[in-house]
Amino acid sequence: LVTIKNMTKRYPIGNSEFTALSNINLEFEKGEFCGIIGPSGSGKTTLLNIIGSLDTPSAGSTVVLGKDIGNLSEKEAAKLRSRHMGFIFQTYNLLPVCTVYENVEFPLLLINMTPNERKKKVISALEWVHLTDKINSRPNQLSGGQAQRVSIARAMVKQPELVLADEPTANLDAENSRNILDAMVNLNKELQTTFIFATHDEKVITYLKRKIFLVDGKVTSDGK
Amino acid sequence: LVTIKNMTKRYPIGNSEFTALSNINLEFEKGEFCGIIGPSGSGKTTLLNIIGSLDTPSAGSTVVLGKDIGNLSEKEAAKLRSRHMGFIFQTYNLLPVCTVYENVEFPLLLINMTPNERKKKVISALEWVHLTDKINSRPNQLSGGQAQRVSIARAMVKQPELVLADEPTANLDAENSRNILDAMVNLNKELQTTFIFATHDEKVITYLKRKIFLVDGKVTSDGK
Ligand SMILES: Nc1ncnc2c1ncn2[C@@H]1O[C@H](COP(=O)(O)OP(=O)(O)OP(=O)(O)O)[C@@H](O)[C@H]1O
Ligand SMILES: Nc1ncnc2c1ncn2[C@@H]1O[C@H](COP(=O)(O)OP(=O)(O)OP(=O)(O)O)[C@@H](O)[C@H]1O
Ligand SMILES: [Mg+2]
Ligand SMILES: [Mg+2]
Repeated sequence: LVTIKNMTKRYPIGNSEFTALSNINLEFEKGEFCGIIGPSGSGKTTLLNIIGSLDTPSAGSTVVLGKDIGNLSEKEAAKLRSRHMGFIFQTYNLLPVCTVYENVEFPLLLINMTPNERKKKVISALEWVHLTDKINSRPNQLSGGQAQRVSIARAMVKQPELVLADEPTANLDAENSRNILDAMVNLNKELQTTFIFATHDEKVITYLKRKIFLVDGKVTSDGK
Repeated sequence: LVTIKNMTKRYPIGNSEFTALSNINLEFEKGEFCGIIGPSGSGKTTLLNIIGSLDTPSAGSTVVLGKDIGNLSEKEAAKLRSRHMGFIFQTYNLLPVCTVYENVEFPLLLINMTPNERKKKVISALEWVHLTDKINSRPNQLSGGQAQRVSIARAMVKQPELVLADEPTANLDAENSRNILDAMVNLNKELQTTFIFATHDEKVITYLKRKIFLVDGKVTSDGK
């Protein structure tokens, strides 16, 4: 599904630059349920963003579903994302003028479906995250954890091939974290959905089948 | 320091309303290091916001440092906050156009100090959170956990009487969480700074001297 070779990411800082990721070599197969673990600032979000074609490498290659991320036009990258990927962002990125229902429905608008088909999927996704009672709320009427759960429902509603989950339980209590992780494990088993997490949360780590450790932009360990 | 009597908070929802906090009775004394613990949606942020005069109760009274929160003008509330309180928000609320230095310096601009006095305090606060190397970065150049640490430095730089910390470690790894909590414990011991946390994080809970459990807007337990 994803092959990363000798990939480096550098950010310009003033007259200099900062190397966020250094010489990354990783492969991810369909159906994996794995995590990138590391301290704050180690490069987890940067790596997820590149896999998700939201950013491009400075050097090396990252090939996702046969596409080289460094060589995609913005339109091609958007098409790759909308057809194949779901994102749970560290900052949720909900649309503030839309209701919970409309936020979760949004990725489905980009796929050919009737309004009734969309409705069934939206309700189902909100049931996974136990938020059907907030269906008409707007983001500014939600708690932090509720906003996070909406962002999770939105990522999973179209049952994408690849879900990139950046700290998906940061604002969730233990019970809500378990509910969501169980729903994710089910999708992984039933549909072979690939999940790649970035996390420090022990609650998430216990579910992972493969753990990749990242420290100062370098992979230091990769295994079970 | 804080006395809350029979306080209720209701939010309008369409033609109806939702009761986020119901008949809260709590007191907090100077020098406490305590937490409000509860599941997502239980009312933690709502309660911290009212104590912090960022919101007003629908019924009952909340008196903070001798001021009744329900009866303050916006100007009086802003004055109470700027002189006496530090906030760590669940959403960090950094100023996107300012550098890390300028974000942490901002609360000091409201206090009579020379630029050199401000500089010493800003550097000291950034040392507590181990971010002196990011001093000239803007928020969009920071990781999630780095942004959170800047928001913590900003809350503590003026050494306020009361710090309200909403999920302060949500995006932090264990080591960074320990560093910050140790710095907070020091301020609590040395300066009798009162800390009230909202949290689900076991790393934080182990440091608390008093735990208040909140479920569906009601206090269900209060003690050690
Ligand atoms: N502006 C608002 N309008 C309507 N309802 C609101 C508003 N703000 C919060 N609520 C509701 O009030 C309840 C309590 O919200 P609050 O943000 O205090 O929860 P919380 O305990 O901080 O949760 P979390 O752990 O998820 O951050 C939630 O059900 C939320 O949806
Ligand atoms: N746009 C940018 N410009 C400059 N530096 C950046 C930029 N984005 C990230 N960085 C830096 O790159 C490093 C890695 O950032 P990244 O967001 O990937 O970390 P992370 O592992 O996700 O951390 P966290 O656990 O705190 O979310 C950090 O030191 C960060 O400051
Ligand atoms: Mg991150
Ligand atoms: Mg909250």
